[in-house]
Formats: sequence, structure tokens, C-alpha cells
Amino acid sequence: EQLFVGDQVLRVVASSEEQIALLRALGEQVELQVDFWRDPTKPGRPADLRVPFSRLQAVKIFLESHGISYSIMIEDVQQLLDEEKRTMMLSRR
Amino acid sequence: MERRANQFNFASYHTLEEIYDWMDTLVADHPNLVSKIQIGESYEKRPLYVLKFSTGGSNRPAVWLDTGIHSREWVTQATGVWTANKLAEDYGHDPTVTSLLDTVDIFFEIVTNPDGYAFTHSSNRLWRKTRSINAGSSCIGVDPNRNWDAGFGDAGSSSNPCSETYHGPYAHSESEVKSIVDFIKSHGNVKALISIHSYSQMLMFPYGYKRTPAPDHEELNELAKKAVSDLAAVYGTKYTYGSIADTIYLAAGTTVDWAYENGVKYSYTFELRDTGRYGFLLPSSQIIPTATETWPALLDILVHVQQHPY
Repeated sequence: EQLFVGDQVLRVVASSEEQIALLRALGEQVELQVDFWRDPTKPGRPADLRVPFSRLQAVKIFLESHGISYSIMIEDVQQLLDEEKRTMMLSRR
Repeated sequence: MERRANQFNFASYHTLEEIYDWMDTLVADHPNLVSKIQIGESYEKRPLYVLKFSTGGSNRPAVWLDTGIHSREWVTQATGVWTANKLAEDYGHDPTVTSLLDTVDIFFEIVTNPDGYAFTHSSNRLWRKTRSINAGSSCIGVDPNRNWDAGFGDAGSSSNPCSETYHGPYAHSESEVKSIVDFIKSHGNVKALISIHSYSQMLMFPYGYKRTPAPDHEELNELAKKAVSDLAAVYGTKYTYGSIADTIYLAAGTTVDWAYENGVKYSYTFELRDTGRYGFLLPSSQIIPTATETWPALLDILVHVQQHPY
């Protein structure tokens, strides 16, 4: 079972087409293992990306160095997954 | 223990087995309206089931609905279950649904990517693609919404098997996709296709693989406008709408483009809700609100199809 402990989902808002292109390039970097939940589309529209815990620092530095604003949408993905499992178990009982 | 379809907990997420069991219960409860057909097998040999809603007739005009082609979008399969039940329960009670099903057949594939869905329950909750093996790569799976023969391999899809938008080795390489293609082509009278995703709150139509407006752009756009307006009237959830290329970006090889190019005029894709806090991990408490607000929008499209034969 794949665990997502410490993985975060970042909500990123690109302010220009240039920043959108940078985000797409970020997604192409296989070693960063970024998983776009909501793709970058247009300036001003949010994009959401899940970032593994081990790559968080690198991705945040990338965003900050290019002046791309972001917030943390999900602090710890695994916590939400655990909660979802609990809810399903309760429902089944 | 005998169960009835309406005793199922629609406000919870369910495994593939539970959903498949529930389908049988729905068929048993509504034998004159609902039947279950198998249109093929997944890569891992799971059956691909479709619920057929029909009150008779021969090869009536039909609507194709699918949910869950991206397996991690759990609110879509859950919405599919709720919606199928709603159709069955409302027939004979709600005049709109009754009139609709008296003239139109509905084919509903609730778990369009069963291998992926089972994998989200057993191994990786965030799995999106199919589970087919890619020759020459250790990465598994193809994005089934980039695998259709409509601009296949162009912009917005990836040739890298490790990418979430990998288009696959060739168009319709995925049995989950090919089975739908074969079914719709052999049916020959499908007038609408609605493919349901999550979670960007959008209602979109062709084209995705090119920026050229579809010949029916104006009509599709007007209908989308009405549908999102009626959706918003339920809980105020705001949707954007338009062609895929205008609303998100160029995306080649999608379901709705293939359908449109193969004569299905009313081809739409929904991106159901999230409030922006949970993404694919939307709490189960939001299943019924999501399905409830989607219903009037779906009905708008279905009724339009019924009233605008072509």
C-alpha cells in the first residue's frame, strides 16, 4: 500500500502565461514527482499539485524563486486518507 | 440477506464489489426498467458493466453516461450510483423522467475504469489511470481520457508512460476505451454522451484537441449555460463552461471529442465539485449534495436531447 505521509497539496495561482508555462515545466520534471490534481489553465485560476514530502522543499523553492504564489491546501494527505478509511469502515458497520 | 437498492448507503464511498452488488439489486428492484449488460473486460479481466434504462422499443435514441474513467475521482462513481438510483426511483413518479425514459434509452457505466478503482481501494488511493503494462517502461497505466481517436497524441497528452496524462501506445489501446467505442458504434443511435469527472466545477464540450469552434458550438454553449445555472440554483456552486480548449487548455484524445466526431452531437464532460479544500479526497458527507446539485444540470441536457431529435 502506498502511503502519503507528509505529502502536501499546494494551491498555486499563476499570474501570467509565463508562470503557467513554468508550472507545466515543473510537472514535466519526473524527479520531482509532482502530481497535478487540478492543472494550470489560465492566469488567476488555481492549480493544485500534490508534492511528495521528500520533494516539498525543492518545489516550494522553485515556486518562490519564480514569484509564483501558493498556499497549502492539504497539510498531510495521509491524514485525510486515514479519515476517509475510517468513515468507510463506520459506514460498512 | 435480501437487500433493496434504496437501502444502500448513498452517502458513503463503496468498493467495486459493493457497487457491482448494488447494480444487481437495482436491476432486481426495477426489472421492467433496468438491466445490466457487460460490454467487455478490463485489462485485468474485470467485467465492464453498463446499466441499461429502457422502457421498451427497438434501438431507441440513446444517451451514454459514464463516471469514474479517472479512478481516483471517487465522487463521480458515488454520484453515478446516486443518479442511477434516482432515474429508477423517479420513473413513474416524476413526469419529466417518465416522459424521458418513455422515449429515450440511457446507458450508464458507473465504474468505467474498474482496475483503477480497485487499485485505489487496495494500494494507491490517488491512482488515475488504467492498470495496463507499458512495454519498455516500469510505469503502469494509460490515461483513458487521452486514449481516444480524436487528435490522438497531440497537445495536452503525454508520450511518457510515467505521466498522469500518458496517451497510450495507440488510440483505443485500452480495453476500457475500446469497449465503449465498439458499443456506441454498434448501437448506432446514441444521441448524447456525458462523461463525468471531478473536481474543477466545469461543464465542457468539444473541442479539446483544437481551438476551432465545433459546428454546434452555439447550441452546446447555450445548453451548458442553462445547465450550470440550474446547478448553481441548488447550493450556489459556481461552474464555468465552454469548449474544453477554451475552458482549460488543449487536451487531445478525449472521450467527448471522439463522440462528437463520431456523430454524437450532444457531447459533454462534467467536472464535479470540490470546495477547494479536499480535491479527490472529498468527504463522503459531500456525495449527496454533489449528486443533488448535478441532477438538474444532467436533466437539462437529457431533456434537450429528447426535445431536439436529429
